Amino acid sequence: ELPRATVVRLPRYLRLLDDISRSRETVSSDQLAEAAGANAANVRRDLSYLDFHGVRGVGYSVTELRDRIRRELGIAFRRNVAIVGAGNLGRALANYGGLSRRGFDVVAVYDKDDAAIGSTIGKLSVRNVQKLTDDCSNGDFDMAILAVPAVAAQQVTDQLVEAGIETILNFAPIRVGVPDTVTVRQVDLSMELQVLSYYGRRTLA
Amino acid sequence: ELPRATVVRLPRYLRLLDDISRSRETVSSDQLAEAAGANAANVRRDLSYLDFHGVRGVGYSVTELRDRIRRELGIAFRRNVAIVGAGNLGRALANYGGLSRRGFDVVAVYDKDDAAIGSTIGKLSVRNVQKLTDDCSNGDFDMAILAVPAVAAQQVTDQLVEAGIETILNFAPIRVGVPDTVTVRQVDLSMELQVLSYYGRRTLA
Ligand SMILES: NC(=O)c1ccc[n+]([C@@H]2O[C@H](COP(=O)([O-])OP(=O)(O)OC[C@H]3O[C@@H](n4cnc5c(N)ncnc54)[C@H](O)[C@@H]3O)[C@@H](O)[C@H]2O)c1
Ligand SMILES: NC(=O)c1ccc[n+]([C@@H]2O[C@H](COP(=O)([O-])OP(=O)(O)OC[C@H]3O[C@@H](n4cnc5c(N)ncnc54)[C@H](O)[C@@H]3O)[C@@H](O)[C@H]2O)c1
Repeated sequence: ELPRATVVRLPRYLRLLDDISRSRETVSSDQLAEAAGANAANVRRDLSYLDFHGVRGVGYSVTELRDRIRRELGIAFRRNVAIVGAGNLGRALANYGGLSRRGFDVVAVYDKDDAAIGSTIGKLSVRNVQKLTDDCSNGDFDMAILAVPAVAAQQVTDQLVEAGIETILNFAPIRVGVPDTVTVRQVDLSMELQVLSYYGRRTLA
Repeated sequence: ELPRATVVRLPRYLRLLDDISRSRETVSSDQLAEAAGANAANVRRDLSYLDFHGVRGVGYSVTELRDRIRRELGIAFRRNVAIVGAGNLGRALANYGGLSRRGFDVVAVYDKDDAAIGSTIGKLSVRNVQKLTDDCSNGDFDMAILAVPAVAAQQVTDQLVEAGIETILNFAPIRVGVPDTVTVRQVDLSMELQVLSYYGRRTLA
């Protein structure tokens, strides 16, 4: 398994590679370092974990590196994602074009509230959360995003795990319990503000 | 300036320290490492940058470390934040209790759409974005979150910068240009999905 700091930098390298893939053939470790807020030594070490090496004085091949990182992240093929909770956050995520640009297709949005069920978000129509188990079993998606209130998060997680989902991105402000075969990543946007606050202080200093 | 990987870990240490501050007096580097998905050596190095040392065999003082990290992040005092864009994302962020728990108070939400202006989000009433400059100048807030479409992001950023705001969290999928005195942090939630996808693969392997 790669070190966590390496894993977290890979999407940032990929963002740069996606952005420049139409205009450039090679990229330097300095450019990759800037994109990830790291230094060139981090970059070279990260890529050596992937057994990927550049040509001295030329750099790394943009398309080869992009494909290598996609494979490492498990997104060489598009991934289907479901969102549970069609409230403010669920709708913002379902409408966000950035997911599709990075290889994720939102294929279903679920809710338990009659007022939400049947409403549309982009091309999708919100489905009753009771249909979630059947849809999972049909293989419609293999990743889920939790955008429900904290009180509902564990129950929805249990439903997803029972239906065979093994990767969950949890926005609800509560830790959910899952078996060892399931990976949950917790998002807390207030941490982004805390990191920003640190860098903001630098400027003020 | 601290290494970026250290800065990004500090909020994760802080989350643990906040969670245990009522029940425990000390914490070990292993516990901090688990909270941040790092190893104990990373923790000791990170805290040595803060000139903060534990007692061998006992660990670190929870309240002292919490206060030290808060000072380092610039959140020893509560920070006032404005959100620009009262759409799905802006509302989800304004309603999110996690911001207040981590020391940030959302004091104003702005929009340009007559249908949004005057509507309420929790205790706040959405204000016309034309009032943003006066409110900034009054010192109502010193950090801003951009939750507007990409086409509006640069113009709103210029307004904020002109009014003296130096820290901006940008959710719009576009890079905004700012002077050197201003810090912008770009959020892209699809990267969270990419990192999750990597860890999900491990389980499948
Ligand atoms: N982690 C972060 O950074 C962050 C940021 C913003 C919001 N949040 C959290 O995200 C969650 C959603 O926020 P929001 O603003 O969209 O809230 P919201 O109230 O607008 O939406 C929640 C939706 O979930 C639905 N729901 C409730 N129980 C359900 C169930 N069992 N199955 C399916 N759907 C169910 C509701 O009907 C509602 O439509 C909240 O828990 C909030 O605290 C987290
Ligand atoms: N970075 C991420 O991970 C992420 C995730 C979700 C959404 N987004 C982005 O966040 C933004 C908001 O998403 P949303 O779903 O809330 O969209 P939305 O359309 O629901 O809301 C946008 C709001 O901004 C307002 N607005 C437009 N121009 C404005 C201006 N000049 N001044 C003030 N307000 C203005 C609109 O009136 C609307 O209320 C979009 O750019 C979207 O792409 C990013």
